[in-house]
Amino acid sequence: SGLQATLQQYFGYS
Amino acid sequence: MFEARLANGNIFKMIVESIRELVVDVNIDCSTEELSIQCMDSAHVALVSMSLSQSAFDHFRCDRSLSLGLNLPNVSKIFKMMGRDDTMVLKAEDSADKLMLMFENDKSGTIADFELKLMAIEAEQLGVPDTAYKCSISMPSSEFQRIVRDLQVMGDTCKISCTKEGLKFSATGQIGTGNILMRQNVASEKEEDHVTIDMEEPVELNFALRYLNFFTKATPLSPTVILKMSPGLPIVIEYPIEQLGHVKYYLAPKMEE
Repeated sequence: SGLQATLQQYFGYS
Repeated sequence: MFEARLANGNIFKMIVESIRELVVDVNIDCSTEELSIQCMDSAHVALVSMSLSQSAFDHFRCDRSLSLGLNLPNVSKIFKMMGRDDTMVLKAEDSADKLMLMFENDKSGTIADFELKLMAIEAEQLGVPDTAYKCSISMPSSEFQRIVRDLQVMGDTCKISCTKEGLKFSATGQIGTGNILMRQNVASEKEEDHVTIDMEEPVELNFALRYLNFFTKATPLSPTVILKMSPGLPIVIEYPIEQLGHVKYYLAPKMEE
């Protein structure tokens, strides 16, 4: 249930 | 050159065990201050951030920063040969094409040494902002492990909600729904048994239980685990390693369809 988000949706590349 | 000696080599073995189900190849970054790891799983859903301060080591020398590219399944095989009370020594030249590992045991008088070929690993580094979270919960790590393990029989997604009532873990599936509520509890004499909940505003997020269960592989590293949540942000699940470092996991939430 629910769509899995990825971390790139929250954090940018450094 | 890099050289580090850890009297309690088992700590390093537990760190390897805590990440090897999430990632295959990792860079261990060595600096004058610490050993650190930042890596994501292949689906880019979870991130592991590990830090072990130089003060954790009996001897630590790192002339210039370097990255040791390791294949964790191979490292894990080598650590299977480490005894529980062994001292661990790591050595690498600045060229960092191989890593020397030594496991020493004074009692039995044994010294095992291994030379491991290192790899060049292209790793994308994420910039994780230092955020103030709306909820911060500290609880026994064994209790967290039991909850996320038990809830797997109910479904594959866990709703974690932090309210005035406490911290609630819920899973729903074909057979029904299960809820486990943890209330703040500071009654025990032992601080590691305490459950403390700092809540600025209520937060409710959904997470894949499969990942939460991967993270509990860090349980042997720490008697307590710290959960940090804010609305619409990845959860942080932190296992402090005494005063010497941590293994932190970041997990992206599941969105409502």
